Amino acid sequence: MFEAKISQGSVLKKLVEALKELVTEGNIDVSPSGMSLQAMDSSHVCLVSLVLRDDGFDHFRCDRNMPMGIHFANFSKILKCAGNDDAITLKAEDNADQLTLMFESSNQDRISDFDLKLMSIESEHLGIPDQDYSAEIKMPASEYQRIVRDLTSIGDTVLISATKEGIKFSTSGDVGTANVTLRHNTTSEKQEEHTIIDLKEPVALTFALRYLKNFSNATALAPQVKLSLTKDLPIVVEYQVGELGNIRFYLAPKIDD
Amino acid sequence: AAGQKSMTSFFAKK
Repeated sequence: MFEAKISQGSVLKKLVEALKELVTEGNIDVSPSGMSLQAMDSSHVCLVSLVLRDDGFDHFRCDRNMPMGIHFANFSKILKCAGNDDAITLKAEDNADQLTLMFESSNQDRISDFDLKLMSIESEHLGIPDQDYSAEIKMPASEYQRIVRDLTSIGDTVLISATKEGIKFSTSGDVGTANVTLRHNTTSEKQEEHTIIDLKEPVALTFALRYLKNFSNATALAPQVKLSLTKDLPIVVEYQVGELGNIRFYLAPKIDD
Repeated sequence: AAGQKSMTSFFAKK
């Protein structure tokens, strides 16, 4: 059987909110080492990878590896019934066709349980190699959200260029053009306000803004976001989920025909 | 026009 308890249930709520617009359904794979998900959007140009480690949970037990086929809009409907301060326990028997979610209020005076129907989903796993990137940029997650939101109102695609001067986001559209440049900045006493640019070589890539904006649905999960760029490879937009794990979004660059 | 490749063209299927 599988059983996992997380006292900070709001994290699970935020994770599903971050995913559900991008991927309709997918297999959450559970194993003794934790929970993971790899899913592509319907057009297969972006991929989300979620890893939640067993030791990040208050309690975690998984006797047998199994995929749990989840419809994320339905998962979201049930998680919306959990209070923000509730502890959430997930439970499933081996080869079950449902996932039980139990919500406990912080003073344990309210307990509710819901069953989510599981689906049988054929999915393929892609091997994503660990690699060095030409540029890695850490910035406040709220800053990333603001940039992609602002630029989406001007254009459809963004050119992201990382140089020793900083990281520049450029777009253009019917109303005109926009450029936002962030410089390396570690002057704040608060680490989450830092912008850290780790540049091995200059790189410039173009991406569809609507996906980058979609990734910012994960903003509530982490104070910082990391962007990783290498020529001709997908950008990685990564949010650390506390001690629990991380969520990474991959988006293919636009290529001139 | 700019195109976009599928994720499967960057990462091999396991």
